[in-house]
Amino acid sequence: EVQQMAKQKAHELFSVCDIEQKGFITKRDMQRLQNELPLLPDQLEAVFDSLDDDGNGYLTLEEFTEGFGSYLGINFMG
Amino acid sequence: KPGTAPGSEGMLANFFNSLLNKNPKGGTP
Repeated sequence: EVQQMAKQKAHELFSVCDIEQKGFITKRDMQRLQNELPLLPDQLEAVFDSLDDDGNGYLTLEEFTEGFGSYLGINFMG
Repeated sequence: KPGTAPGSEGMLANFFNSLLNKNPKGGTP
């Protein structure tokens, strides 16, 4: 149940970043957040890089959710 | 996992914290 709630929250936060609802987040989307979040551009870029597991420049919901899970200490795998 | 830079966990926490604060929906629809 906790996992379910966390996934739901991750989904919600994902759509905050993915304004155009493309289904993925780019670095450009991330940079747009710097107006709203108290993070520096290079911090946002570092966050993006650490969430973008396969490093293809597109942050998927799965990658985002997994990152959110590790922030919460929840493992969604398995 | 490999490639996780030191300190990135704190940064992630910072990021998600800010995002959660920015989006304080919380309640059930």
